[in-house]
Amino acid sequence: AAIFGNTQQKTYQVVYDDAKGRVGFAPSGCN
Amino acid sequence: EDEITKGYLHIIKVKSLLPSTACNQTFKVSNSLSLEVVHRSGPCIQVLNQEKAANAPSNMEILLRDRHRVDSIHARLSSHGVFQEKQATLPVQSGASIGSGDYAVTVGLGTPKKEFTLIFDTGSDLTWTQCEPCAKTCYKQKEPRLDPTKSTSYKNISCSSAFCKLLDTEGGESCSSPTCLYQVQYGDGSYSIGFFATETLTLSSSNVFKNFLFGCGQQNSGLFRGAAGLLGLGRTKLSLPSQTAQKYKKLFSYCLPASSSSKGYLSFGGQVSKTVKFTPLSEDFKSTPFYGLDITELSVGGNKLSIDASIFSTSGTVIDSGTVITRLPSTAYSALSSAFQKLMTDYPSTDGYSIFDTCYDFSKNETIKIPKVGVSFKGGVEMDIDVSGILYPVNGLKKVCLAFAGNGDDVK
Repeated sequence: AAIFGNTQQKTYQVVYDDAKGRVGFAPSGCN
Repeated sequence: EDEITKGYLHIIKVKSLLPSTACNQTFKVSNSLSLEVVHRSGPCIQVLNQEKAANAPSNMEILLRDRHRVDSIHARLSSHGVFQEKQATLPVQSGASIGSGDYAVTVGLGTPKKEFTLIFDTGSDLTWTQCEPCAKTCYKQKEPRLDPTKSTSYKNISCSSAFCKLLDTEGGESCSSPTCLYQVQYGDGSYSIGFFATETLTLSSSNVFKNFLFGCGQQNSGLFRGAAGLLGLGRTKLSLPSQTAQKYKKLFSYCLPASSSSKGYLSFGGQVSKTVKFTPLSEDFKSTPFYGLDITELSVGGNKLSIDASIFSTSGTVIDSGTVITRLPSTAYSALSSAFQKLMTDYPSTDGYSIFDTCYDFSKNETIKIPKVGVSFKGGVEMDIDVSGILYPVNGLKKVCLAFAGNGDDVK
C-alpha cells in the first residue's frame, strides 16, 4: 500500500469520520 | 514569474527549512474537546525536555524507524506477513505498527487523575501506558508511571470476560492466568506486555470516560523515548474512537504544525467545518485497523503527472499519523521525482540519504523556488501539500531532500 505520512499532512486539518466512512482535509487547519 | 503568479511555485527562505530551538507558545487550544499536540523531538514537549537533547533521534534513526513502521504496516496488510513465524505466548494483538510515532498528547488516567504524555497513533488500536510495579522491565519515562494501587478506578479484566477476547485478533493463545494479559509488538522489535484493564480516562474536565479499556504495561521496551505509552486511534473495537463512539460518533481530527517548534491539536467530536473536503474510506481496508484512501492523481508545479490510475488502485493507500514520509507506488514516485528534478535544475543536486534519492544543496542560497506538489483523492479532493511537507533537511542546508519515497514494488 501507499502510505500518506505525517510530513505531507502538516498544517491541514485532517478529519477522521469513521461512522460516515470518510476522511477529510481542510487547509490552514492549525490556525 | 508567471509560474509564481499562477501559484505553481513556493518561494522559501532556506533558513525556514531548519527546525527552531524555541517553542512557539502563542498557540493555545481553547476548545474543551481538543488536546494540544506536540512533536516529540521539538522544543514544545516540556515533559521530555530535560533529556531531549541527549535522546533526540538522528535523521538516520528517524528514517530507519520510519522504514520499520512502513514494513510493519505492509506486513499487517499482507496475508503472508513477516511476523507470522513469531510465536505468541500471550493473547496478542500482533503485528501492530511501530509505536514510535512523532506526535504526542497529554491525557489523564486514574482516580485521582494523573497526567501521561502518550504518542498518538492512527495506525494502532490499543492504548497502553507503563504501570507499577513494572514486574519485568520498563524504559525510562519522565512522568511517574501509573500505579494501579493508588487509583480507585483501576480494574483488571478477567480471562473469562468478552473484552479479553477482543485482544485475540490473530489466534493468540488463551489466558495462562485468571487475569487477561495483552501484548503488542511493533515492527522495530519494540513491545509492551501487561495487564488488560479498565481505568478512567480524562481528556478534559467535561470529557471523562469510565471503564476505558487499556493496557497496563509490566514489560515494555523500545524507542518510546520518554513518552508514557501510546494512544491508539485506529479502527478496531479497542481503539479510543471506538470506545468513545457514543459521545464522539467516531469523529476526530488533528492538525500537525508546520514546524516541530509549534503546537497543533487533536480534537474529538464536534462540528465539521464546511471547508473540509471529504474522500471516502476505501472498502479495501475495511477489515484492517487502517484508514484506507484512494489517491487518484499527483501534480508537480501545476502539471498533472501521467500515471495510470491502476498504479494507485492496485495497492491502495492508508493515511497514518505515525509514518513520517509518504510512500508511493514506485512508478508514481519515479514520475514525481523526475518532474520535481526537472523544475529544480537551478540548484545543485547531492547524493541520496536513507530512503531519499532526490536531494539538493541549498547552502549557498538565501531563497529558493520549489514546485508545488499536489495530491488528489477519490471524490475530487485536491490537496496542495504545504511547503513544510515537500522538503526534508537531513544535514542542515547542505542536504535537503524531496520528502517522498517509493515503495519497492507497485503491487506487492
